[in-house]
Amino acid sequence: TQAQFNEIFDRVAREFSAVYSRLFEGGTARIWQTNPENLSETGIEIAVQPPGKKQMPLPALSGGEQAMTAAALIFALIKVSPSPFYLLDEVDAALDDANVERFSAMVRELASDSEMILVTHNKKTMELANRMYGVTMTESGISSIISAELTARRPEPALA
Amino acid sequence: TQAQFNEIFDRVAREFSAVYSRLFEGGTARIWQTNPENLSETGIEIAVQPPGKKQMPLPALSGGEQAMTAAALIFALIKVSPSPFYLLDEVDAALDDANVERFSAMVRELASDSEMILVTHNKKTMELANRMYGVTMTESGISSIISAELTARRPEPALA
Amino acid sequence: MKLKKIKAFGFKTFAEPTTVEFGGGITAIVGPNGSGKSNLVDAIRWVLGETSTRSLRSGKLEDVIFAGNDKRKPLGLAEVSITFDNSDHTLLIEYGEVEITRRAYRAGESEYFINRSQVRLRDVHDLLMGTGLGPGSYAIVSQGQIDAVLTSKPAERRALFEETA
Amino acid sequence: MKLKKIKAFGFKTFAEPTTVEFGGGITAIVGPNGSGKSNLVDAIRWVLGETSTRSLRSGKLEDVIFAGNDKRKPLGLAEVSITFDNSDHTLLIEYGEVEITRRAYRAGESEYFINRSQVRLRDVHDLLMGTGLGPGSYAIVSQGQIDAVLTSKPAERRALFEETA
Ligand SMILES: Nc1ncnc2c1ncn2[C@@H]1O[C@H](COP(=O)(O)OP(=O)(O)OP(=O)(O)O)[C@@H](O)[C@H]1O
Ligand SMILES: Nc1ncnc2c1ncn2[C@@H]1O[C@H](COP(=O)(O)OP(=O)(O)OP(=O)(O)O)[C@@H](O)[C@H]1O
Ligand SMILES: [Mg+2]
Ligand SMILES: [Mg+2]
Repeated sequence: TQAQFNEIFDRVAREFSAVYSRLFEGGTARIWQTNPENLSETGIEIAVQPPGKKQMPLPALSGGEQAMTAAALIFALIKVSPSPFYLLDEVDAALDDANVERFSAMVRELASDSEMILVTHNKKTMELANRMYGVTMTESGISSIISAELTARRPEPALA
Repeated sequence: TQAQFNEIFDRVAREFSAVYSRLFEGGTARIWQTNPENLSETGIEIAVQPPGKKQMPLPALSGGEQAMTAAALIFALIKVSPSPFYLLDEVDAALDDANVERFSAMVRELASDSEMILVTHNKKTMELANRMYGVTMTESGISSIISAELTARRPEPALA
Repeated sequence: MKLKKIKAFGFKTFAEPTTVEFGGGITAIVGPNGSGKSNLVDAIRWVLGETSTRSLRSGKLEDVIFAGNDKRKPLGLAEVSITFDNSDHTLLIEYGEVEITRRAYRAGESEYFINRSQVRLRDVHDLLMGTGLGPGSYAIVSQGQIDAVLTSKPAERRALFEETA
Repeated sequence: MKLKKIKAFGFKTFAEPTTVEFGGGITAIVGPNGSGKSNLVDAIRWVLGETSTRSLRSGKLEDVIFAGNDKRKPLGLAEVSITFDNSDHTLLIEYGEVEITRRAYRAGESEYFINRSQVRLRDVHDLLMGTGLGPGSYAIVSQGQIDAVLTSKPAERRALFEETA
């Protein structure tokens, strides 16, 4: 219903601002509805301002800034309405080392009572994992999955 | 003219097959014109087959396979019709270490008598460089460029 | 409700029965370019009822069935199962463990199963309602799609919110 | 013909006059997210005559002029120059060194210069004809665009070949 949607939307909007400022260590971010009276027509606008910078249209943001901004929105949705698992395929590809650190800290927090599955080539992101699976093609064209032993195995999080 | 276009096209097509097999260490790649009699209407089709795999439509290729396939085409165009410089912005973002090596070897060859400018976050790609510029924001929102000293400075290629 | 395991057989590059188990926290999936990581992501989208061929990176729906390699013939069937621990009864069904299965043959429609009894796609959607795991879900971000939420139009972004419970 | 240097002032995040020199071989451009690497790529596309706002990641053409930061006011002018060593006379012009400059004011059109004498955009295109450096050139691949040649339609791919000398 309309009221339910608006209530959820407001919660996500608040979380988005909070998560954005944590990921960017400052700055502001806002989402708002274009037509909050009409559930089936409404759109969602986004405006962000990285710390120390002027607010620019979204296309002017850099590759890494866009990925971190989008991640902030995804994380806000996750915080408001959790799912049994999350699956992110190379969302860290455009991030520099400092942003990978901030992204990882957030992932660790969200994973504490859920399952976060990350496909990645980034060694810093791999260090985050409790378990790791390697996908290889011992026979060409055919995938096989091996459980890669982690060097410093993190204690498995106690499942609630 | 039509004849000129077709002559250039055929040369690029031959180079593309050769460069693809080097980048993928095998496999085959083809480009062809949909309408070679009509210069203003013709389109260009691409079909590739990574080594040991079945030929699949382009969207089924992985992120890294697509980037390497596109790089092969760009490199083929460069070989047939060189320019005074090339500027590639994070084209290595989706590549694993083995593909970065093969990509780099090709870049090194093409750069020997031209200028190859690579924007990258990948440390292996940085090792390739003769000179390195760091772009930073000492004042927020304002870019400044510093010439980063390379640890093992490669000898400057003798300009022809 | 917790994710326990995924099993894929005959789906894209999973020509052999392949199982991945989960246990909470963070699971990293790594491997060379082209090895099948994103195919695993597609398998999970597919079993949860995804019908858009574009988001499965395929032309026709049967393109998800293993097409063969230089030594093997194509398979005629793809099957993926996803198993949840439902001991907290988030899913409104009496089982403590719930397995959703999707099966597709080259010539035909897809078949869906919940704990091995055949159901319709609608039943899978109804079961998953409110878990955020529907086809347009923000819980699964495919490769290269992280920026899509910024580059899409305002009305298109609404779909993300409709998935929230 | 070799690339010698780029100078940018007032273009996007280059609020101060900034020069980058080249000397053959491989030049790496590195730095944190959002620091201005792709803005440098845009500056090079812009000075060579790029008019598509979409490929310059901006809304209106004056969006390329420095918009200010938390302490500085916006600038009123953007200027980028690119200098080539033309001692081998690839460019059909009598100079041994050729500098192309583009300048834009907030309210107005762009101005183009070749070795400091004002010319039209057409003259810049004519000068660069055959070097592969036109606006649709395969010599410059912007961030996230490497896959574009595969995902575009067959007729769109033709433009890449039209740039070949
Ligand atoms: N139905 C199918 N049968 C056989 N092979 C398939 C099928 N569909 C896709 N493939 C193959 O799967 C491969 C792509 O795998 P995938 O996208 O999972 O790689 P990836 O591990 O994600 O790699 P990257 O790190 O580059 O993103 C391609 O080589 C493609 O040809
Ligand atoms: N006209 C302008 N005035 C001021 N700042 C601008 C202007 N246009 C773009 N920017 C800023 O430039 C930044 C983007 O820079 P750029 O895309 O070059 O980053 P980058 O170094 O390529 O980063 P990444 O590694 O994430 O790709 C954004 O923060 C944007 O707000
Ligand atoms: Mg992938
Ligand atoms: Mg960039």
